[in-house]
Amino acid sequence: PTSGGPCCSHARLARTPYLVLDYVNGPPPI
Amino acid sequence: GITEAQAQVIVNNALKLYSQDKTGMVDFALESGGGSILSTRCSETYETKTALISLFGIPLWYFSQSPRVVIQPDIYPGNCWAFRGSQGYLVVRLSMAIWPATFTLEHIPKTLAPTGSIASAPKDFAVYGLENEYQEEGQLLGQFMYDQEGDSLQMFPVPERPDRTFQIVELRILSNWGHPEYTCLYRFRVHGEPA
Amino acid sequence: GITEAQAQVIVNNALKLYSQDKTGMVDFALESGGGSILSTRCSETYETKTALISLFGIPLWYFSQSPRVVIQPDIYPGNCWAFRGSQGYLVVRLSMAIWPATFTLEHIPKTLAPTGSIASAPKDFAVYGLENEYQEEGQLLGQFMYDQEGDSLQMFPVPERPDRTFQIVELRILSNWGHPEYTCLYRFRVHGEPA
Repeated sequence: PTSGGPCCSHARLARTPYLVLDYVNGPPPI
Repeated sequence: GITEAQAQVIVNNALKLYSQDKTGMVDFALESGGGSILSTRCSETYETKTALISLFGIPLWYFSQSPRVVIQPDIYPGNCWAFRGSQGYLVVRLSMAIWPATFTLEHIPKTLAPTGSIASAPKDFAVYGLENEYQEEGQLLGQFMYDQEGDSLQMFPVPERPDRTFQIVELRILSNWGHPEYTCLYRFRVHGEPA
Repeated sequence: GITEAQAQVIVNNALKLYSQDKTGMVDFALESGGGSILSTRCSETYETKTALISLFGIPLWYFSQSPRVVIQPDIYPGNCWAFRGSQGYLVVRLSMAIWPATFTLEHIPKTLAPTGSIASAPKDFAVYGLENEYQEEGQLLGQFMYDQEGDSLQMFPVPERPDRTFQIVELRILSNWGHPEYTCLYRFRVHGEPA
């Protein structure tokens, strides 16, 4: 299948809440 | 024959490499290093409804591993992301734009699989480079096969150096080793040369 | 020359030591073993506001590693505590009072650094023993330098056995290897003889 629809609709997330981590403003200190 | 000192050097070098994330190579997908999963671009998680989380004896929710575990280093049995069926995909934003050179896929060894089989392991897969997170169909970087008879950690060099750098890659699983319900991904790494 | 059996013994011993926290020595700073960070006695964490945590698409907070990671064993790239600039300090309460004998400082190897450089690594540092958590200036136990060209894990014996035991030590970083914005601490260990 090609890359498609959202994988985390709210209905599913209500059952399995995932904390999502996104890097904004560059990389973390390493 | 070798001397004891030579043997010690061999062993020390092997352990040194082992301690360097087993590969001695930067993993630009690693979450703690700046990689992240584009959660809007992945297959649906296979919900097993087995791991029940409770508090004060009150059941709260069922826990499933999120796709983030695929870019985290813990690969103990169960610390994988499962999607339904044998075909799925995952889009990763790397910590920086690179010329992708090698991909690493890991699965638990058969010796640690409670059933003795790793039928849930991915088999044929492809990796694409995306120009941005909205691009539907990226540039095919390579098509590979994870061998269930091979090492737990397998590395796959790109056949041809891409003509541009990418910060977003898509891992597309095309088949698994026979599990009828789901496929499990333990860890996917992306190595290459920073832009 | 050595026999195969002798080589096997060398390998087994090396693996055994590796599995013993790589040093085979008690780390009295280790958090799971009873060590803790005195959070009122440490430099301010360098907040990069890069790791955004969301739930159901709602941004919740920015995540930064706390000083506690310095006494936790995970040293994957990014799992470090960063403070602004090249000078900072951290006060650790050990799991028990000891005669401090050796300190260990770890940083990621250059091979795993996405930029290929470990400029954020500490360079000159000093360790002090404090009589209590309110003491401003403790007893200097030693001044050392972490060598960026050396091993990822470096050990520093105290030059002179202190005349008393300490349960609280201060790690004071005096310089780093060139990073203009921050210094990263991956892991600090304290070894010695229990009182």
